[in-house]
Amino acid sequence: NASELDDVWTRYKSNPTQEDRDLLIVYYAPLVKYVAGRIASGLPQNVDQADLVSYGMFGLIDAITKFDLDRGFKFETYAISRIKGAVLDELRSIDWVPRSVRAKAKSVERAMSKLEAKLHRVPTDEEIAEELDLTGDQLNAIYNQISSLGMVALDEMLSFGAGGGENATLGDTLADRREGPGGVYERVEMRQMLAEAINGMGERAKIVLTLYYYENLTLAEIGRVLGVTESRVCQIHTKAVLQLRSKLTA
Amino acid sequence: LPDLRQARVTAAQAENDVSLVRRVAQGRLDIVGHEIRRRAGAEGDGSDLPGLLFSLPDILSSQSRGTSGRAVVINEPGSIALMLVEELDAVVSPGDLSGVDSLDDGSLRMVCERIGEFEASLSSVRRQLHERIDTIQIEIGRRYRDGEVSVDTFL
Ligand SMILES: Nc1nc2c(ncn2[C@@H]2O[C@@H]3COP(=O)(O)O[C@H]4[C@@H](O)[C@H](n5cnc6c(=O)[nH]c(N)nc65)O[C@@H]4COP(=O)(O)O[C@H]3[C@H]2O)c(=O)[nH]1
Ligand SMILES: Nc1nc2c(ncn2[C@@H]2O[C@@H]3COP(=O)(O)O[C@H]4[C@@H](O)[C@H](n5cnc6c(=O)[nH]c(N)nc65)O[C@@H]4COP(=O)(O)O[C@H]3[C@H]2O)c(=O)[nH]1
Repeated sequence: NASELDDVWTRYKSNPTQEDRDLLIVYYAPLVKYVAGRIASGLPQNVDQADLVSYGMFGLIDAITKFDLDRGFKFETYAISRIKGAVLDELRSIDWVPRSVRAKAKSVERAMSKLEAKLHRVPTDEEIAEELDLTGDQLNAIYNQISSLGMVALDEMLSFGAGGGENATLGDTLADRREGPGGVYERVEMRQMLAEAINGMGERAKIVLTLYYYENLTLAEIGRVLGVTESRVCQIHTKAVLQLRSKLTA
Repeated sequence: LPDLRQARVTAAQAENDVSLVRRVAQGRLDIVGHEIRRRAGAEGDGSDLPGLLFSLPDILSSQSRGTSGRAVVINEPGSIALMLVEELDAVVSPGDLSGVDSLDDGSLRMVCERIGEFEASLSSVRRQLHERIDTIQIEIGRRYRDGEVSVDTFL
């Protein structure tokens, strides 16, 4: 069976026909299921997974037409990164994060940078709320609104798109990951910058970021470590990411 | 702690690889399942390849969705994934899938069973890996909570 697959590839590359292309698309389409499933896990429940799969299919078709049989990479590896890029690009272009939430996040970040410059330390929630002329509850409501959009939204707010095609998210950069053929140094430097920025943060923010991204614990497990509810961990996490962003873009 | 962490990293890399091939197997199973239902009159008549391509987003998206509350990344497939992918490719060929409408009922059922068995074995290995990882992580979490490890030493 493996040789039947090789035959299709060789035939398609030497003489690209619609028929062979469609054959390959159907065969590898489940890779899109994998990518879409993982991205969906970081999006709010109301995002239609079928839409994500359609976005991803463009990335797959792109990968099939561009794949170079002689380069020695595995197709799956190449395809997964194209599919992921296609889904994230399309999500960004449809601007799925509501403008109002994006605006609130920006205003919180601005308050954080301003306060940090003035106090030479990370500001407390009380100080941030006061700066924005909000009550503590109102500030928490903003954190909750941002968290309810899921992790992809937070990642987006801290995405390191400097690498071009493969947009690295916060999760990619911080979490354990096997380094690919390209971008090793960029990610190591980024990890270093992030580690230093995390080091300058408050105790609970540090714990949540470290346990979530480096130790890969779940929000519930982190809640047990800190002795707080999972939703409280979510708030701390959201605040920490906004803080990171305000430090790194300062 | 470094040993615990290393044990977790190794198990997590394996879990990542197994999860990838599991999802691919499920996708192929769902494509075959779609054809079986279509023959039983349950789906529309898109029996040709363009019809199948058109239905792929619905076939491949799982509506029931939970989240595990964990940081999810999309990594490069490791050696375990590539090895399992070869095993899966041996179970179902490109012709089986795109030409799924031309298989007779018996062959269709056979392919379905073979992929189903493969998916079940991957899901079972994955469950075991989850138990292993989650046990290690509960212990890592406990050490942080009881102050045996501090974030500063790690960073
Ligand atoms: N949030 C979350 N929950 C998870 C995850 N993995 C497993 N579970 C939960 O654990 C149950 C059993 O999973 P399984 O033993 O792998 O057994 C699974 C698996 O073998 C298979 N399966 C799951 N998804 C698909 C799919 O999209 N297509 C196909 N063909 N089979 C699937 O069906 C069985 C039952 O699936 P469910 O009814 O969904 O029931 C799942 C689900 O409730 C995960 O990554 N995240
Ligand atoms: N240590 C540990 N790791 C775990 C556990 N459950 C899932 N994972 C890992 O965490 C990833 C994300 O899980 P998710 O957020 O539930 O996000 C999942 C979930 O939303 C969905 N999914 C996958 N399998 C199932 C299933 O059988 N049933 C349901 N309902 N959803 C599933 O697809 C997404 C991606 O799945 P994967 O690619 O398999 O990727 C999974 C898997 O690699 C666990 O109990 N312990």
